[in-house]
Amino acid sequence: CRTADLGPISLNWFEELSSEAPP
Amino acid sequence: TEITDLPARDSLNPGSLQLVSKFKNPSSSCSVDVSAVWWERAAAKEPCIITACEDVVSLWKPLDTLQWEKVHTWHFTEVPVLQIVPVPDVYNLICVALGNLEIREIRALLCSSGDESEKQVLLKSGNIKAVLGLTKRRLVSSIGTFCNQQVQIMTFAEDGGSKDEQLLMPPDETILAFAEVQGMQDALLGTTTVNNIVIWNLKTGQLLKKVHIDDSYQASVCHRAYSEMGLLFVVLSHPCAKESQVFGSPVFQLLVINPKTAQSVGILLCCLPPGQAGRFLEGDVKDHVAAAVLTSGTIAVWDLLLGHCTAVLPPASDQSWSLVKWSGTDSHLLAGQKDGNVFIYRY
Repeated sequence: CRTADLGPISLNWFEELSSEAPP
Repeated sequence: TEITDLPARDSLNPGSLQLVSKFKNPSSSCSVDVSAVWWERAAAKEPCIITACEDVVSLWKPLDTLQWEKVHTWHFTEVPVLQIVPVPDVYNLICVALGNLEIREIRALLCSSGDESEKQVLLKSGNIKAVLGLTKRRLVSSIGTFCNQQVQIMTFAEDGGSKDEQLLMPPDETILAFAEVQGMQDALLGTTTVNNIVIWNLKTGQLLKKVHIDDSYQASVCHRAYSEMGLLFVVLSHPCAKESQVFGSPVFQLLVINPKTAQSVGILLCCLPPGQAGRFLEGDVKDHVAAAVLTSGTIAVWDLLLGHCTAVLPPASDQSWSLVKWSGTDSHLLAGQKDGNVFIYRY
């Protein structure tokens, strides 16, 4: 898999998206 | 009590499928689904088979001799059964979706604790677009289309009794299917009619992200997802894919998504081995194995880690396959035919 095509990866994506998304 | 045919144990099938047991559901209506669930009888949990025909759903318990005995039946006289909806971690309860072309009702099937008589309870009604049973005794359903859509999680008690309800934020796009994320119990995926994958937080009900996927294959359906190293690996099927000369007909695709950036790349296309033809008709994915019934009437199995087709099961007894499900109780594959024949294979 060419992970470079996918942009920066975060192991904590679920928590980060939950804090950014509208409640 | 009906007792089924004697099972055959010594038949070897192509690839890595070995016939363990078979039986016939003697219902007169068309067989529509099959599933394997845990059911508790006399304080012991048993791995049972559920079969669904248009007008009757039956529970079969195993006998010592690898035969199956029908122990409960639920009858449906008004609206036909479309599919079985297993709810993991709930014992003595199975859900079914009823309707004609589209789902109109979801019902819970159970037995009363006193006299063991069969009961059914209406859980949802309306224009139901998608439904899925989730771990931790949850059932997710979407009712309505576009802006008038309601996405709801229902949580059952361990005995299938009292329940709690919670709404998820709708995506303003009609949902085609839901998929659980293995390794992340609070995440849920959905595919929509405009080729987006949406990601929810099941605890808060938030819609976290919309990811647009390649438009090469319209109406892709998500079956399962895996969370690994900050990425989501999603198994999609392509019921509308046209055959190409290079790849044949793509049946499943493994897609990797970076949820942070909403970028995605296809990493594995599961195509038919040479000499096989057909498109995806219906299928099931469990752990790293994906099985599909093809329009040719054949069943094909792919190992997603090895990246290739590992078994092809041609029609048996001159009858096409119409159903394929992985057992929820062991590593068996359930294969069904329209006339009620169910074959159980060890994979």
